[in-house]
Amino acid sequence: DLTQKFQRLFKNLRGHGKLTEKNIEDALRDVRLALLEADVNFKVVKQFIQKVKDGVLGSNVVTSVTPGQQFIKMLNNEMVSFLSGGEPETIKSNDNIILMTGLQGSGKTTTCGKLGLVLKRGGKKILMAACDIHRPAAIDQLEQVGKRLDIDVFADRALNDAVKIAEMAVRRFTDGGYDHLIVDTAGRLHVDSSMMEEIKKIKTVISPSKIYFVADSCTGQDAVVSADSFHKALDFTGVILTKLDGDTRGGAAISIKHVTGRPVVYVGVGEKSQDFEVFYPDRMVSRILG
Amino acid sequence: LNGLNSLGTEETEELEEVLLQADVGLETAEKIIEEVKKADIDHKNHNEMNAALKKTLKEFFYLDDKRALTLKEKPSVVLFVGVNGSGKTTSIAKFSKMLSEQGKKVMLAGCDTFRAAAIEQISVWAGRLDIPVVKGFSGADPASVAYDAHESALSKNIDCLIIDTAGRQHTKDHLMEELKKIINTIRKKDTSQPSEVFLVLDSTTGQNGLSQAQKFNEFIGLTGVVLTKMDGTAKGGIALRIEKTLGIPVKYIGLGEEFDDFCEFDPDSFCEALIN
Ligand SMILES: Nc1nc2c(ncn2[C@@H]2O[C@H](COP(=O)(O)OP(=O)(O)OP(=O)(O)O)[C@@H](O)[C@H]2O)c(=O)[nH]1
Ligand SMILES: Nc1nc2c(ncn2[C@@H]2O[C@H](COP(=O)(O)OP(=O)(O)OP(=O)(O)O)[C@@H](O)[C@H]2O)c(=O)[nH]1
Ligand SMILES: [Mg+2]
Ligand SMILES: [Mg+2]
Repeated sequence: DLTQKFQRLFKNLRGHGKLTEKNIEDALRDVRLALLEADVNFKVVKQFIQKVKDGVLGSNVVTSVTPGQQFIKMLNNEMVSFLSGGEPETIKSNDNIILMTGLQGSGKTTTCGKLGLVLKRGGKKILMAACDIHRPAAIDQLEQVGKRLDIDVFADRALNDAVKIAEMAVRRFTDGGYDHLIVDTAGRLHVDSSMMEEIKKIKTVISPSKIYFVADSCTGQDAVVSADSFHKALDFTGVILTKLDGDTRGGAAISIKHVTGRPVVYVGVGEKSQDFEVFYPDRMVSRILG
Repeated sequence: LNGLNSLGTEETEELEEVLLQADVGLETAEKIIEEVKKADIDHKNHNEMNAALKKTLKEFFYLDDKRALTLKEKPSVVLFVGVNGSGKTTSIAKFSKMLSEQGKKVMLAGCDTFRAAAIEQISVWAGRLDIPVVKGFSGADPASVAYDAHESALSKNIDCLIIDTAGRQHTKDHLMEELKKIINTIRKKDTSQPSEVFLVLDSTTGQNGLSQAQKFNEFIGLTGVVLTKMDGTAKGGIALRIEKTLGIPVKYIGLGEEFDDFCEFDPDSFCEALIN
């Protein structure tokens, strides 16, 4: 892992005092490899490495007795600050309407249940809306998720229009005295213009206070492309990173934050409805740095 | 001397960016760049550069003689596995249509007895294809559904039995053991099966794709990769590393959400698309 690598890299310097630019270059090459292997976008890696380099040269790492540890600490802090900041985006009581969006298979439908469960346990009345009329048995899936959690689901199999279903769901939400409405949508490609038009229309008719981009944590370099595209189309408010129970390092978290400015708010850590946590930047950083 | 100083730093960086963006990974990118630098071409000539690059990329896909579909005995059993949401169930629908059009009698086994509406999902696809599907009740042991399906396929003169499995993380040993159990169940009746074991891999996957392939291969042995969602902007470059380092051929590509959005993997067009 990186810590051991740096201990070795820098241990020859103890007693010789200063770190040279060459030592730092070697260390940064290792960092670069680690971050690329962790699927952080290469453009983001470049900027990050430069920031760390400037930071190191201007700091007391250079004259420290334990430069390896200092270096790691600096890396860590730099990355945590990269991932933090932005508005805290967890659901508040006046966030009545929540829109879930993202690419195919990222975990939206499952995450609707997870989010619904968290809010329900806070004593709120939840309605979920099945606005995926495209995938086979998508409505069945959300209904089964709702049944398992005892959360109401609005669906209309007769309506062949996701935008109209969303509209009806808002009406049901208002009439039914619910606290939160979670709208599930079909997975879509950012390069599918008709589907991107659909999600924009859904946003317009439901006027959500929270829009979550649900992304698979094992996404590679393409994370910046899809996230950027969705952000330009919808101005989403936060990111939910799923499937972190695998062994992916999850560098997409950094890439997405960097290109959209939007933070990861929640993470999915398994297939069950309870496998859902609030995002902690420092935990993610340890994971990314391996 | 066309060689070491043939490629300037700017060109090298540009090349590296194209390769990294394609998810080939840093080590693979560096190897490819080294090869291109050594190539006996005019490195200032854009067309020659692209040709050399494409040639180098294609060398990663060295298993052309293993790429064709291998169906042994009847019913040939084909197993689809992979992590959650990669596109297994949809790929099975496409693959089944392809086989049906070749005149083969296909049957599906719905061995995802875990996920909400997994059984309903595969039933819709089977209905559209007008092919039989054997399913269990929710929560049933996937191996027992596989057993029933195999029994039925044997008695109904089926050419190809395709088994859908639940998505799972490769890091969960008990779930990986579940796959072994499905395979052992099939082998009880026919030791030559399964004919194929396909890893269904989302083309947007980064370097974790190698870990996925490694783990699945370790536990159950993979005979091919299906690379899905290639109709997006991801290039699927992790496939280079998988075929080269694990010796598992990429066999099919998923290009959308409908039946016909499926084709055999062609290294030439894949590498062409990667560098564009
Ligand atoms: N291991 C794991 N699996 C997850 C997680 N979140 C979702 N899944 C699984 O990922 C797969 C896809 O989840 P879905 O909820 O159907 O994804 P989706 O985004 O709604 O898919 P589409 O509607 O087709 O775009 C399912 O097998 C889920 O059980 C997670 O955090 N960890
Ligand atoms: N654009 C595109 N979407 C695809 C492709 N293959 C599958 N999908 C979509 O990806 C999503 C997940 O597909 P599934 O077939 O349910 O994936 P799965 O691996 O069976 O999922 P689990 O069983 O939950 O692990 C669905 O929305 C599919 O329509 C493809 O090649 N291109
Ligand atoms: Mg869904
Ligand atoms: Mg499936």
